[in-house]
Amino acid sequence: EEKETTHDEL
Amino acid sequence: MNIFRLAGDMTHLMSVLVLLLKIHTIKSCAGISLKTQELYALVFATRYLDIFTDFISVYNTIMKLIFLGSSFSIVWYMRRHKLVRRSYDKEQDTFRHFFLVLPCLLLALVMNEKFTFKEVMWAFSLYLEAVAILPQLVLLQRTKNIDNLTGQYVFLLGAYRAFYIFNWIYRYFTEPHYVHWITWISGLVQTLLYADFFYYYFNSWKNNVKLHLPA
Repeated sequence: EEKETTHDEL
Repeated sequence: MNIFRLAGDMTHLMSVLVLLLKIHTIKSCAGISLKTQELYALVFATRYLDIFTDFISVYNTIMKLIFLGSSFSIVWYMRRHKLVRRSYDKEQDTFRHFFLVLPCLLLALVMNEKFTFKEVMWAFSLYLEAVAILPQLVLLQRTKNIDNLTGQYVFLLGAYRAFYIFNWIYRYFTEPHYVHWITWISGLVQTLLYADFFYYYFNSWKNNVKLHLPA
């Protein structure tokens, strides 16, 4: 299943 | 993490510290738009929803807490603190920020990376951050005298997003599949909104005259 995009920027 | 992003985060942090310093030490928020501060509090609240669910790094979590804490305490100072609120220019700070929030929300519902609550809120926070400075820029145009701290605050706030643009370019070329159109376009629009402020800010600095924006 499509990986949830984790936003690593502030 | 790259040098551009670190420089961007540090510049952003400095902008917030300059503002807190101004408000906390001279107990004045003259020239500061409460509307912009409220929009920034909303930007951080909607962007850092995952602060307790997705752990990225200690740095990331600490910076999120600082930005959340500082933006909400600035709003608190300007609304509640008996001394500070007296210097708030209510008559001049009349930008109806509701007209910024609603279009950003509608746009986020239409343009997002994934139609989930978190992603829609993420897109909303990016669109809102791009336009959040508008009430502040309008207020600067109205109040002729821009004191140094306010000028530095707006300058640092604009510079941080400019650093981020270099960070996105760097990451685009060094990381495969690093593509975030929503972030890039809203970040570019945000930086462009500061363009004329930067122009007058540099001119006033070069000619060593007080910063004032044309009507």
